[in-house]
Amino acid sequence: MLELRLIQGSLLKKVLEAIKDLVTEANFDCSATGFSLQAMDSSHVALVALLLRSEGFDHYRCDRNLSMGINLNNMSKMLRCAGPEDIITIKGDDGTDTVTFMFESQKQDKISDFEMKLMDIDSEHLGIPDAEYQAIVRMPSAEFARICKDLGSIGDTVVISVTKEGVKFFTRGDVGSANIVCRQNTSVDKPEDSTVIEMNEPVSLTFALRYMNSFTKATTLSEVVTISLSSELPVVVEYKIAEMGYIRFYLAPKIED
Amino acid sequence: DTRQFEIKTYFSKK
Repeated sequence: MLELRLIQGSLLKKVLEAIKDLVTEANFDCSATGFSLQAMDSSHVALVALLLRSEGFDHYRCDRNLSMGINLNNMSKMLRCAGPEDIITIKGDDGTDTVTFMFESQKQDKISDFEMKLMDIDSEHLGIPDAEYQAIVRMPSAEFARICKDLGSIGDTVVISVTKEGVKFFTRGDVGSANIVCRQNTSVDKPEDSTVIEMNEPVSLTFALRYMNSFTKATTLSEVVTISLSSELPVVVEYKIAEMGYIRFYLAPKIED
Repeated sequence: DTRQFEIKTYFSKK
C-alpha cells in the first residue's frame, strides 16, 4: 500500500516538466526515506536524480519498498490536469499495474482520480560516489538559465571555467564566440540573488549546451542553482526543492581527443 | 575535436 499526499501539488507538476524531455521513462522508487528516481537520458550522457523526502509530504504511507515504472510523458499529461493549487495524492498497491493520482481542490469541492498504467522498465541503477569538488558555484537559477539560453544560440558546447576571478562561460560557433563572466557577488538582503564561488582549485570543463538547457527547465523549482565541478567527474547541476529534497542533473564532460 | 563521454564511464553499476 502506497499513499503519498502532497499539499503543494504544483511541486510534482514542476518536477515532471523539468525531467520529462530528458528522460522518457523511469522507475520511481518509494521507500521510508522518500519518493525518488534515478534515470539516464537515452544517450547515457546525462543522469537525473530526484529525491522528495517523506517528511515533506503531508501524509506518507509506504508499507514496503515499491518501484513503479512510469512513462514520464504520460504522467505529465495526467498531472497537467491538476489545478495549480491542487493537493495531489499518489496511490498505489502491490501487485497492481496502475498508479492513481488524486487531485483535491483547496476547498475540497472537486476531487479527481486519474488512473495510469505502469510499465516494466529495465533500468540500470548507478552508484554515485560522494565527491569533493574542485569548485562549487551557487548562483541565481534564472541567471544560469539565461546564460545557457544565450550561449545556445551561438554554439553547441560551453566551457565552464572557475578561477579566483569568477566563473566564466564560453562558447564558439559559426557566427562567432561569446564569453560571460560572473563574479562573486554577495547580497545580504537577498541571498538568493548572490553568486558565491567556493574554489579549491581552478577548473575548466566542456559540456554540451543542449543538456544544460534541458536542465534549466527545473528553474521554476528553485531560485538558486548549485554547479559542482571537478576535472575527473561529471558536473552536478542541483536545484533544491524547498524543504523536500532536490533534483540533481549529472552531465559527463566533453574531452579533447 | 572533443569526445562526449558516457555517464557510466564515471559511475559504476550498483
